[in-house]
Amino acid sequence: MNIFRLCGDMSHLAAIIILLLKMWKTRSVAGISGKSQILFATVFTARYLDLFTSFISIYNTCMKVFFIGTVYFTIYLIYMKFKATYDSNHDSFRVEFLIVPVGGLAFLVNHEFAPLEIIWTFSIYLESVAILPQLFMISKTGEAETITSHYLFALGSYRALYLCNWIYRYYAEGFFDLIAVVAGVVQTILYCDFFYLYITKVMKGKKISLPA
Amino acid sequence: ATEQSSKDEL
Repeated sequence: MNIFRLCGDMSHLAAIIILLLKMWKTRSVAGISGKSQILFATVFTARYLDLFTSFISIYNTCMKVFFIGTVYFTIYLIYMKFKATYDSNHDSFRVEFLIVPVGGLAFLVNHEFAPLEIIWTFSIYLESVAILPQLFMISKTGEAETITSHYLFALGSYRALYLCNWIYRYYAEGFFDLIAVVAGVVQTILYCDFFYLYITKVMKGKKISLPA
Repeated sequence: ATEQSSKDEL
């Protein structure tokens, strides 16, 4: 564990808590893409299959349980409890265009052609594009609530901090995982235009509204 | 050294 990864995990934790607070306080899931949350649930389920078979640390287990629990709770809020406020018309990204190529790539490019390894690789690749339905939804509605912008900023920062973690691990431990790093770079790049909007607008108290 | 892998990451 190093400071970059700890900050990354805390940023990820903050993103999930911000999202839950937004939903619970406003009793609304307006502007939130249910499809992205389903993709995140798939990512966590596929990645944490070893939750019961390999124990790494209390911290690792607690975080995995929290991430899996909250993402399914979020899906429950979107598609059941606050279903009336779910904007399915704008949440129209075709996730099959993500899952099929990512699934195929996981079969072709992985560290070892073994079931658990392929599933893990699939979760890494899927996570790098899982935010697309959410960003697509914001581009369709043309705006994002400020709290949603904070959620996305924290979520985008988490993987950016993981990139720092991998740089640190490369120089400190000589460890390097090309698959995780490449997917992490792609994932962070997808947030760049949002980061730009966030820093130039939200930080100055304005709302994010696309092509103004 | 611990078996180096990304699996110890979240």
